Amino acid sequence: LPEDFDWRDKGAVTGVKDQGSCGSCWSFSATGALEGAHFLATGNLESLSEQQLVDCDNVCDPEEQGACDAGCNGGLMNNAFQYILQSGGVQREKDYPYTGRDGKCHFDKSKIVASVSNFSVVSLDEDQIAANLVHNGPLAVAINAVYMQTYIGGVSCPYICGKHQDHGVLLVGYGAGEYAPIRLKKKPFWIIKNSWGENWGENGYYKICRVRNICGVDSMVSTVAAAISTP
Amino acid sequence: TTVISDQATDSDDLLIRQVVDDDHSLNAEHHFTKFKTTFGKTYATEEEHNYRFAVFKSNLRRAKKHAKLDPSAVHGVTKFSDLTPREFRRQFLGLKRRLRLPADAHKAPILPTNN
Repeated sequence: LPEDFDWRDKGAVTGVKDQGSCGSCWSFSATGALEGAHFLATGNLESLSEQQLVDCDNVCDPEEQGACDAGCNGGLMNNAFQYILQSGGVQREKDYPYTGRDGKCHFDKSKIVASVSNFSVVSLDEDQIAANLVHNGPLAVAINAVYMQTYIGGVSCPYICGKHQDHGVLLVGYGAGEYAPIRLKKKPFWIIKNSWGENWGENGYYKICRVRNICGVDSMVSTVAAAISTP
Repeated sequence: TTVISDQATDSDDLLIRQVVDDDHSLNAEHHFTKFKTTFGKTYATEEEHNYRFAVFKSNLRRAKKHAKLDPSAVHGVTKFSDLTPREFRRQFLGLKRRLRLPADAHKAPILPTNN
């Protein structure tokens, strides 16, 4: 594995998006992972529609009662991948633009640009997460966002952070170490793309240290593979 | 700035302790005004304004606490500083899940990590 890795340098990550006042983080996490997988499969980076997932995806987790995707009221990335698999694919962002509100589904199958061929969960192991990131593209991850409300920059490495996850984000890379003066050592970190606009964090990104499953970031990691459509 | 000279001796008079006037920089009202300008925030009524200012002050204290607990990151005023933690969770988070992976989920194959 390389010491440092960043999918942004390789053109697999679209610009930072803004979910607005809508609990649709899960849809941004899912489309971000599929955008990366689609780039790996086709060489084209397409910005995909979160609004399609917000409006049309009502898939439920069979293992957990009431855990259904529900637009601005929340959802799960794995359910979103299941929806994309069942529906056939996702439209472009510009064909089904984001409104930040729950709306009526107007999915047009003829305008599908990216599809899922498979998705799977990655084991709770930092090296495996890194290997899957490098091998398969950006990963959909869940995190406890308690420190994110006040985060401005640097590597977040709180002494105490709950492992209960409440936010969906996209893991796009990792770094070998950024010097933390207070701890007198370099700390390896994950690079996370958020969906709160560029005027949050480090131009929309969050860095969190890569140790001991901090804030539950290693616990729910999903990788997706894009289908290559043949004419 | 002021120079503290009461303890200065011949040997340490070159050591100047700089004391920055922090009345302005630590003033919550000043921070709140700057916050409203930066993020284009307006409030419909005076009651709402006063309530948001109270929330903002509480978030300043929270940011300070986060900075202590998370010293390698920078914490402070963000565009969410006028929201209570509950409002923040409701409006900007949205992951519906307890800490459990679905039993029927495909497990990604273990990849080699050497070389």
